[in-house]
Amino acid sequence: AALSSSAAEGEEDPLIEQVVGGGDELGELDAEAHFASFERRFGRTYRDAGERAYRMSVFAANLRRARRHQRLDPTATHGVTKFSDLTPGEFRDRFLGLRRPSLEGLVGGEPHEAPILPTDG
Amino acid sequence: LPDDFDWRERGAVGPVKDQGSCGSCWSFSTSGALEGAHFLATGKLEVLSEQQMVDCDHECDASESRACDSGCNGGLMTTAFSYLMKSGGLQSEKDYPYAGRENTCKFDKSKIVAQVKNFSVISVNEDQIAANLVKHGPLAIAINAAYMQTYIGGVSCPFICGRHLDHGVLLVGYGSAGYAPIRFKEKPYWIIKNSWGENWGEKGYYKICRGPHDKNKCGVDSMVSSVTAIHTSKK
Repeated sequence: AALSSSAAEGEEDPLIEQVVGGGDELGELDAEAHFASFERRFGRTYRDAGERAYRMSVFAANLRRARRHQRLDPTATHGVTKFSDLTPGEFRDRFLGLRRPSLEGLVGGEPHEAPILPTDG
Repeated sequence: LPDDFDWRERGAVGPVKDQGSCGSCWSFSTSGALEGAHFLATGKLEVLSEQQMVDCDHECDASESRACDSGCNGGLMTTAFSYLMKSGGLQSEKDYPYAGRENTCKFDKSKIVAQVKNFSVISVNEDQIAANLVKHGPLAIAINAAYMQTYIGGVSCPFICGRHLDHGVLLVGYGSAGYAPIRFKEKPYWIIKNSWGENWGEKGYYKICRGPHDKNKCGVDSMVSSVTAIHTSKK
């Protein structure tokens, strides 16, 4: 669902075009070329042709996601990174790792509350 | 408060590291804050061990005995500071190198390099965060990493970004204005050290906007803690 192309998707986007070919949908050839470049750049190898085909489909979805991020976050640059062959779920599970604090920690009454520091002058 | 501030220019920030495929971001955020605090206490920058926390820190929240630090399955910086206060301190990276997976604890008390004197949780106020950064050194912070998987550079300032926190990183400085490559919009920003290696982001760093129009973007102001260190003479 995250990848449904909204009406806005049609807009041209100069930045992402450096990464992804023109037009809204990714041509098969386009995705293959970008994926091959990604494999070389990050030294990726996959178990077999099936795994590679799956990873390329994830990669293509992430290119569309990068384009969406670029639109939502225009003051940054978004595109292909070393995580571009991972689903958002795999990325979260493997490369983050912040545990949710217990409710008490969130609610406040924190025993380690920092004193207010002067910020003028 | 200075308009711009960057602890990297003052020698308080160690090299960018890579947590690998392991949910140990919390230990990198914790070690980075203690490296800075140790530098302020001793004038020496020691590269400290995350693996000791991944293997040995199973500290639980004071109020919830099931919410505990657990290696590659996640942890919390404030709980890690509590563990370090109880364990006596943290060994160096050299003595306890990073493995990227949880192993049995091999903590050696005689090799402690840095000790936590105390830690504090800072309110969700950008001036207070900046003041604590300048006073206590790099701060352990949490953030929502939704835009970081595709981030290449520039100042991130998404129109829409959730504030539920899922990643622990290190706040090392702030800038008064940065340029986006295409749109030349000036945005004041936080400078954040990540733990995904130098071949991610801006040589391992991430910039996210701050300031009156962009408060708490992606939850970046919501969970900020500082740590102070004691000078430990090496035995």
